[in-house]
Amino acid sequence: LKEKHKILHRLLQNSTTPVDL
Amino acid sequence: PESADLRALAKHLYESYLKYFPLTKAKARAILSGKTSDSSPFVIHDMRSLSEGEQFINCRQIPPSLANQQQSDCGLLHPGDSAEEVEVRFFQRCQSRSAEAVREVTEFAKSIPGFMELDLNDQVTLLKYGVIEVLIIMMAPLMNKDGTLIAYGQIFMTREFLKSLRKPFCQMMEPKFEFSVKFNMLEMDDSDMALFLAVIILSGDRPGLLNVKPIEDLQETVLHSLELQLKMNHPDSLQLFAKVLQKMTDLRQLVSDHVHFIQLLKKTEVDICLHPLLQEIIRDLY
Repeated sequence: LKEKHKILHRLLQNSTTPVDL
Repeated sequence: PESADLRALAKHLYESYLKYFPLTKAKARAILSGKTSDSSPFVIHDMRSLSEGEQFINCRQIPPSLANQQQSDCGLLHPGDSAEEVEVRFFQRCQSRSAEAVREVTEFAKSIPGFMELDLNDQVTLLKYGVIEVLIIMMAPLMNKDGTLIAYGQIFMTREFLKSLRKPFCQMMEPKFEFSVKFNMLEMDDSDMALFLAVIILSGDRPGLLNVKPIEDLQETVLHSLELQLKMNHPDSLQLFAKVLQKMTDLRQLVSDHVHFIQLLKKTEVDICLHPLLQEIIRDLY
């Protein structure tokens, strides 16, 4: 599941992840 | 002592809500009723005002490297375009704001006591299934029967204008207006909303959850806190807690219809490219 949701996963781990990738 | 804990939880979630969500219901209602010292929102009611209103849209800036790529991939265009092109460009802006809103909801979810201790896969599942429901609930305070605030309250877009767009764009917002007008009649305030959003996120019946028990335990505590909050904050509103919970059934249908519209857009609009974060969320959702 984490593999299919890499951005969500990153957002959960790191609040500074930009969403406009 | 138990109710003191529940009040502390309500206070904590309200503070998180204020921290992560820039446009509160209190502020939105003040803008909509003209009771604010800020200037009135710019009104978009036709294609011309949509083009004019774009300068008001305070979206997150797209990095130049990606902007060039999007210009070719998504058909990002300039003022003076056809109605079709303006509609597609507006949809792309909505997507950017939605992706930013997903980030805000994620930060709010992380602040729910116990959420970060859940299995990481389950955190992903709860967000995947909960985030659009949360966004629809958060849209309600921005709406009245005539239209909706967008761009952090800087713009008011009329319901009639949204209905005048071509299919399926014109069909996407009308169900949210119908829901919001009824939801707003419950007159929940921001502190109530904070608890309700946490209840939605902590739904133990999302498909594919690995460890349901701790999620249900967390949700039960937040539900108790919400029940107490509504009794104290709305002493004259009978059965408000039950009425609020009933809205969760409507939300699932709204999300399922919304995903259907997005999938339809992907098939029919060659110029549409879906934001990668939103793609992740709606893939295999319902």
